[in-house]
Parts: sequence; C-alpha cells; structure tokens
Amino acid sequence: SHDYHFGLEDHEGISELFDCD
Amino acid sequence: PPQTPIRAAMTSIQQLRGDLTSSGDQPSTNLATYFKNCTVDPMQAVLSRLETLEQAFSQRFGLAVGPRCIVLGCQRFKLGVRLYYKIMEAMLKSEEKRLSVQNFSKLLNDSTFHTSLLACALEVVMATYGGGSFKTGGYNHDAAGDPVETDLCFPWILDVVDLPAFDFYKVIESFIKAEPTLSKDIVKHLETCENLIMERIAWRTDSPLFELLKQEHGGGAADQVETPAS
Repeated sequence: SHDYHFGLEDHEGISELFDCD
Repeated sequence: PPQTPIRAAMTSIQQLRGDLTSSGDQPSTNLATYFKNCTVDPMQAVLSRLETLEQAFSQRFGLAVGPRCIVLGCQRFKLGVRLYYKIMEAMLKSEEKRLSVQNFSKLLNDSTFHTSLLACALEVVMATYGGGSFKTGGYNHDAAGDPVETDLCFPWILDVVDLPAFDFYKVIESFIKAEPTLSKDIVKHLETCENLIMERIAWRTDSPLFELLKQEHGGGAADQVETPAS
C-alpha cells in the first residue's frame, strides 16, 4: 500500500474531470 | 542479497513488464466493445494519434540518448501503450459501474483525455526505467558542438506530446485508482509530478488554467486573477 491521498469523491470520476458526463 | 539501486530498478522493470505481458499492443476485446458502443467509434483516431505520438517520442528520445538508442525508445513507447490500454479499460469499467452507462463517446473522442492518459502511462514507464538515469544536468553536446537534451525527467513528456500540465494533472488520481498494482515508488513519483504541477507548472503564462478561472468567475472578474508572477 502507499500513502497517496485520494481527493476525488465517489461521485467524481474521469468523465467529470474532462467535462464529459 | 542486499538491495542496491540497480537491483531495485531491475525488479521494478521486471514487475512492470510482467504486469503487462497479458495486455496486448492493441485494444482488448472489452476495450474494443467500449469503442464500438460509442456514437462515434474512436478507434481510428486512437490508432492515428498513437502513430503520431510514437514518432514524436522516438525522435525526442533519440535526440536525448543518441540515435543508437532509438530502439529503446520504441520499446518504452510500446510498454506505455500497453499500460495506456490497460488503464483506459479499468477506468471505463469503473465509470460504467459508477454512472450505469456504456456509451462514453464524448470522453473517448476527447483527444486531450487520450493524450493525458498516454503521457501518464509513458511517465510511469520512464520513471520505472529510471528516467533520471540519462540525466546529466540538462544538456550534453553532440559531435558538432550543438546542445542535445539529456533530461528525460518530468515534465519532459509534456513537451514531447505537447500537453498542458493542467490536463495531465486531471488523470493522475484516476490513473492511480485504476492500477492498484503500481509500486509505492511510482505512486510517490506521480505525487511529486502532481505537486510540481500544482505549485509551479500549471501557473506558467500559457496555462489553460487562467482561461478557466476567467470563465469560472465570469468575464467581469477576469482582472482579479493574479498574474503568474504573483
């Protein structure tokens, strides 16, 4: 395991990040 | 035997290559189905983009490490492509589950998405191979005395694929989520890239971030955005 801090919520994904939903 | 930097690098490379042996150089059946489910099938655009970017990558890799090493650049690009397809499929599966849709036409026809995802996959490959191993402080000189680039470290890849750092930033977290087998060192490396972008690179004068800030706050508030120097 690693210490990366995940900031995206469950309702956010790659589609939202590229404004495609 | 004691762990040495070279042994650690060899282990990481073997692990990456091993993880990708089952991934092909072409989209898997599942990924091809996602493409076919699109209103506009993105397959041809994906293949054509990869061809263009492979040429750019190989050329710049050759410039950096010497023409005799171009074959190494091609091998790394091919590994990057395998990882790109693998992560794309995992991302789409996760999005299908989350959104209950199967048509990702808009996302899969977004060139920036593909370039960002490929750049991230290539950065992982380069970091695994020790992108810094060719680093000699920025520039060497060729036989004619002209400077040649030798620093393949991030953000070198952004320049090669002509991608704004702000767009690269968008894929990092989803990339890490989609590939739980990434080593601790690679995740740490991607986090370092993320921090570099957030603290410096995304604030360079030509960054798309400024236009987005303007849109977000409406035209009238545009002059409130601080200059990059500030």
